[in-house]
Amino acid sequence: HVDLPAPYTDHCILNDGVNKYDPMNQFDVPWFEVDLDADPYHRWDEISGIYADNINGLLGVIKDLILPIFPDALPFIDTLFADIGEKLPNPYREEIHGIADVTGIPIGQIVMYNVFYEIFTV
Amino acid sequence: CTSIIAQDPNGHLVHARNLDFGLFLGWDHENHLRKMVININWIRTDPLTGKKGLLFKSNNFAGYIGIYNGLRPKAFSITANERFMAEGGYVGMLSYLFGEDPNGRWMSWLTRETLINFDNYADAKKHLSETPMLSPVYYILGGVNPGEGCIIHRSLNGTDLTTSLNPSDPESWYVLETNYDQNVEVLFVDDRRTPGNKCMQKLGQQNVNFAGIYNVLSSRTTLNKLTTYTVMMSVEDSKFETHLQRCDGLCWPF
Repeated sequence: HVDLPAPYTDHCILNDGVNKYDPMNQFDVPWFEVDLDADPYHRWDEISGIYADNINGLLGVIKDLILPIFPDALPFIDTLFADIGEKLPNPYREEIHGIADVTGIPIGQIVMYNVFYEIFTV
Repeated sequence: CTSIIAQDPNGHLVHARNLDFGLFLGWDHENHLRKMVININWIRTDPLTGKKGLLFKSNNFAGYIGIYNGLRPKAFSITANERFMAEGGYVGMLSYLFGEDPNGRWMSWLTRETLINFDNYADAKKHLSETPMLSPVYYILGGVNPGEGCIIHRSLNGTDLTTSLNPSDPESWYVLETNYDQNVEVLFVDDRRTPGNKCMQKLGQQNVNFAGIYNVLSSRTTLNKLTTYTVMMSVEDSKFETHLQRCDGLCWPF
C-alpha cells in the first residue's frame, strides 16, 4: 500500500466520531414495482415512460464521447446492437423492445445500454 | 466498487456496496446517473399459494433490466463487482454474437435469474459459480444464516477462487471486495482495499449494523468521485436501502 498524497489521503470518518448514516436518505430513491406475471413487453412501461428523457440524455453522453472520434459510428452501433438484440433470449428481448418503443430510442442503443457491463470490461 | 459482507457477534449479517461507475466516460453523476437510480420490488404470483407477492428487491438504473444488487427475503443477497481479465466481456460478446457460446449468460441477467429461481444461499452459490457466462465478475453473495458470505471470482466458464466468511476465525468476520482477486495485491493507485480494511477494523465486529457499515463506505478512498450510491441489505429482515452518495471536494477520482 502506498498512501495517496494529501489532500487525497485515505481517511476513515470513524476516527472523527462522525456518523453520516441517516436512514431518511433512503427515501431519495423512488420505489417501483415490476410484475413478473405481466407481458415482458409491457413490464417496464411505467419506468420507461417516467425516465425516457433521462435514458436518452445518458445515451447522448455516450454518443458525444464516440462521435467526435468516429463520426459515422452511430448507424454501425444501431445495427450491430440491434442484431445482438434479436439474438437475446426472452424475456429480455421483449423487455428491451418494450423499453425502446416507450422511450422512442432505437433498439440498438437500448441493447448497448443493457450490455454495458460486458462492453465496459474492455 | 467496494462490497462488504459483515457478521455481528450474534451472527446477523449486513451486506453493502458502493457502486463506482463511469470512469473516463465524462458522465455527470449528478444529472445523468443519480437521477436514474431506482429501487424495484419484483413481484410474482406464487405457484403454490396462488398469491401475488414480493419475490425479491433490487436497485437499478432506469432502463437497465439486469441486476447489480439484489436481495431475496430470508434467502440471500447479491452484489456484483467488475473483474478485469484478459479474456474479458468482449470475448464473451463475440462468442455470443457468432453463436459459439449461445448459452452464456450476460452478467447482470445471471444475477437476476438467480434471484428469481433460487430460494437459498447454497443453491444460489452453486448457480452463480457454475453457470457459463459472457464476462468475468466478482459475485459477492450473502445469506441469512451465520457464516453465509462469500466472494465468487468468476471467469467465463468457471470459478477461479471463492473466499468465504469464517466465523471461527476472529479475523474473518467480514469479507471486503473491490475490483481485484483476493489473493493478489491491488494496484497502488487504486487501493480501496487497504483503507476499507483499516476502517472495518476501526469499526469492529460489535458495531456491525447499517450505520457502521455505511460510515465505512463513506470514508475516503472507499468513497471516491465515481461513487454513485451505497446500497445496504439485511436478508434476515428484508431491509434494502439505497443511499445516493457523493464525494465533495478533493476526492480521489476512482
